[in-house]
Amino acid sequence: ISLDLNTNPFDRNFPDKLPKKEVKVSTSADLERKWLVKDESASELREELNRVNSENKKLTEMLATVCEKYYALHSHLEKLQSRQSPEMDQTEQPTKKRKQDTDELLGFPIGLGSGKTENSSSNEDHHQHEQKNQLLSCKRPVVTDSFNKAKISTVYVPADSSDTSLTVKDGYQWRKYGQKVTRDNPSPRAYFRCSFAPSCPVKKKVQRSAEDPSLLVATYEGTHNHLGPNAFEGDATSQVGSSTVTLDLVNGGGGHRLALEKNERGTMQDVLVQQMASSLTKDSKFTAALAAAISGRLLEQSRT
Amino acid sequence: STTSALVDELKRVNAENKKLTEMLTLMCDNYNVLRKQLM
Repeated sequence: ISLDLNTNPFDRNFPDKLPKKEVKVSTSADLERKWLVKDESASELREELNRVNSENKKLTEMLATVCEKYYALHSHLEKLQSRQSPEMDQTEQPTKKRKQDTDELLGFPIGLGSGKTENSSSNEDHHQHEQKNQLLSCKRPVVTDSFNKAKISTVYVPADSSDTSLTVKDGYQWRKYGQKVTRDNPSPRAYFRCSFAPSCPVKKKVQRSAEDPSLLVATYEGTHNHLGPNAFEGDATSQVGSSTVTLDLVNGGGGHRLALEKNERGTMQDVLVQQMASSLTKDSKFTAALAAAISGRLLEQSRT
Repeated sequence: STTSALVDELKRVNAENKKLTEMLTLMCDNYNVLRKQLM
């Protein structure tokens, strides 16, 4: 049995020996070409897909950056606004809202990556509205929390139970701007702001302790941006050289650590007086004038 | 079938791209408005 298929390519007459089968061969070549074209288009599609995907990634990163900047700016604006209208009650409310908004923000990128297709152009308005809502709902992210954090300290001051003035003698001058009754405490809470407001942002809440009515609880928010109180001004809510006994619950971890806080105001004044006196005694003209004045006075007194 | 799947995926990613671009534009607008408010 011969296995020769007459497909010897070296045979010059070979093409003539394949009269009609040539058509078949050409069809399979076409198919092959078609497959190649398909493969090319598939690879092109893959390339395009990769390109768009990387573009998507870049866009997502850019959006995240812009969002972050927007929120930082937003929190800064809010901070400025709260300085302009310092309402103590309003500073408490956003804390709850902030947490809620933060949660919403955490859900925000998931929405981006959901991969929902929106091909219908009739839905574009609705789509844009949805996007606006999405963007507006993600106000105040975690970033703003550290941004707005003000130093808060609590001071416990012993006070006579008959005293209803809610005055804490801490050496600074305060202006009372509000009072309200809270649910958790029958004693009203008084709100003060530093007399240097609005340049000084410090605020103070004073309320009699619910656990121990012999104590007043003063909560300070912020840090004074000026020296101690002026000695030549005085009002009912300030006294010079007072000292307060503080019970630090914030840093003490519930250990009820007692610490004696000396007011720095008296110290500051003493230092100033000493500096003034030393500079005057060094001035020879001043000492001469002072000696002359004293001797003159003494002479007058001796004459009379 | 692979090609059609690729085409579908490309459509989806393109739509997402469009959405992201719109959101970015919107966010930039918001940012600029806020910036103007602060200035």
